[in-house]
Amino acid sequence: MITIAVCNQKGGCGKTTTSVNLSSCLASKGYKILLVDMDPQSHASLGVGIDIYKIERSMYNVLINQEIKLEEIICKTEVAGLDIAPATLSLSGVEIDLVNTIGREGVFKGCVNTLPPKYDFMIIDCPPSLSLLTVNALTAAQELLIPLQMQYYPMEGMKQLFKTVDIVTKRLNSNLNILGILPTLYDGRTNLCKDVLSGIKGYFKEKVFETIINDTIKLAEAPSAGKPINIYDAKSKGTEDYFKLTDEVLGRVRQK
Amino acid sequence: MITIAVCNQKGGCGKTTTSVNLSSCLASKGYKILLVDMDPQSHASLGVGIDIYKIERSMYNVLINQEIKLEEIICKTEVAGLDIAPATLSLSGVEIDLVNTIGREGVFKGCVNTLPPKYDFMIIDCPPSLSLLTVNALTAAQELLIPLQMQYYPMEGMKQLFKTVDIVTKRLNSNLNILGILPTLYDGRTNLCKDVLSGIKGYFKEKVFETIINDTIKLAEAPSAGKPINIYDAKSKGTEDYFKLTDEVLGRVRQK
Ligand SMILES: Nc1ncnc2c1ncn2[C@@H]1O[C@H](COP(=O)(O)OP(=O)(O)OP(=O)(O)O)[C@@H](O)[C@H]1O
Ligand SMILES: Nc1ncnc2c1ncn2[C@@H]1O[C@H](COP(=O)(O)OP(=O)(O)OP(=O)(O)O)[C@@H](O)[C@H]1O
Ligand SMILES: [Mg+2]
Ligand SMILES: [Mg+2]
Repeated sequence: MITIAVCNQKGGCGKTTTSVNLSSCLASKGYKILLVDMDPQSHASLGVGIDIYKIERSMYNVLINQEIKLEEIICKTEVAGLDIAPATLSLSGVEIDLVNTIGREGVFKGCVNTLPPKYDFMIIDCPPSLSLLTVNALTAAQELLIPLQMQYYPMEGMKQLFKTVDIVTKRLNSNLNILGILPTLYDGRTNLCKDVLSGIKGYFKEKVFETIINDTIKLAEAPSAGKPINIYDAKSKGTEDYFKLTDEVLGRVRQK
Repeated sequence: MITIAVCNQKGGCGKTTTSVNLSSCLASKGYKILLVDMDPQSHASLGVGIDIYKIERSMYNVLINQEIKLEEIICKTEVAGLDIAPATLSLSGVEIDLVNTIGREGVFKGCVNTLPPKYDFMIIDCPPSLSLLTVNALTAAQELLIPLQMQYYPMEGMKQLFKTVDIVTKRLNSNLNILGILPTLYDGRTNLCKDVLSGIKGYFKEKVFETIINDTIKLAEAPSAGKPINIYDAKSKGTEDYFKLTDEVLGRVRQK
């Protein structure tokens, strides 16, 4: 199983939209996918149609209570091959609850070890922060996918993200590899997006995906129907962009 | 001094853009403003031209060390009447450092009490979370301004925000009032924005500002010059929108 953490502490850069849609497109190509919602906002869970107010047990219970296995909270979704380990708002308590736990950054990794080997990929949606939930995702993952909006504040935030990745790689997870940087919410009509993209490509070179996720309204509508984009509107530009990303991700992981 | 906390745990909904530009427009109208950067990302500090890698002392030192007064870290900006209490990346350590401090949610309020009475408004830019830094801002504030992008995930996040505001009002700050909900990043050409806006107005009624901050590229460019929008481009739609908000905010606080 290949575990991909989708992280960026910058808010609103498309982490959830990417986690949900990459997972769904991979499942539609026949892979078995576990989408893990690591964000107390629980938006990935909403995006695949989970009623987060009706769930009895979620990622919170698994992280806090070693007695509850990850398998016990997994739900199917309407997409064949796509399962989800949902979050609820209670997950916001986890960082304080685990503060004195030995090996608190490795709690999620410990849960993953109990999973039966039925999944090809695990995709983890992270909250907009570099605190304990994100670090748990980075400690359990082999690959890191960074969605990045091509604007100034998001670009500035990359320094802090890479510092954290560096520390995690040195102290907690030497297997962590940067799968790629994904340009998101891209508006090709503005010089700002084009300039920031060329700056990012100049600096990070082939780490930047060829795929660009364009700013298209269907991608913002789909969550209101609780559906990934390829289910909501198979012919949309958003679906085309995310299948393009899916092929590029498969190409990059197979090269190893 | 009226303290306005600019909060929303949803990432990327325009908190920093609103904090920086509302502060600058108020200062341009002659008010004395202290902008407080409560976010380890330090984007409000960048947005007014602070070099966050050269600052020796920041909000982190003030919150951790009762010996350092808020006044000691305040910097002028190029906008007359606008001062800033900057953040640096070290602020991300504060939530863990303060976890065992008695009255940890009131630490910032304690710092504010030592300020000389020279400011008309204090505007606090919050991180995308409802954890200790945001709660410190809510505990010290009289007014809460909520920037909200008119899309599905942001709208869903309002429940969690209001639960937190409710708890803070009951246990920590009975003076906290909701100044208003500000529609941001608005794209009037899409039905999604119009539908969500009418839903939000139907539910929150006069709490929603009349002012709408439109999605206009100059607002995303200005931070790269380290300038608020009315300094970067006085004739832009973004400047017009934020002066409109400024008048509406002044109207609402004077009504009390
Ligand atoms: N390519 C796109 N085109 C149009 N809208 C998009 C696109 N990607 C994301 N959105 C919308 O933009 C908003 C922010 O996206 P999203 O929630 O996926 O970002 P995020 O990084 O997960 O945010 P957070 O930091 O709060 O977790 C959402 O309302 C989403 O529906
Ligand atoms: N009205 C607008 N028009 C165009 N771009 C905007 C507008 N408001 C904000 N932006 C841009 O959108 C991005 C997100 O805005 P901003 O950083 O202010 O949100 P935030 O809520 O502070 O994010 P975070 O949750 O990460 O703190 C930034 O790149 C910003 O420059
Ligand atoms: Mg998200
Ligand atoms: Mg911000």
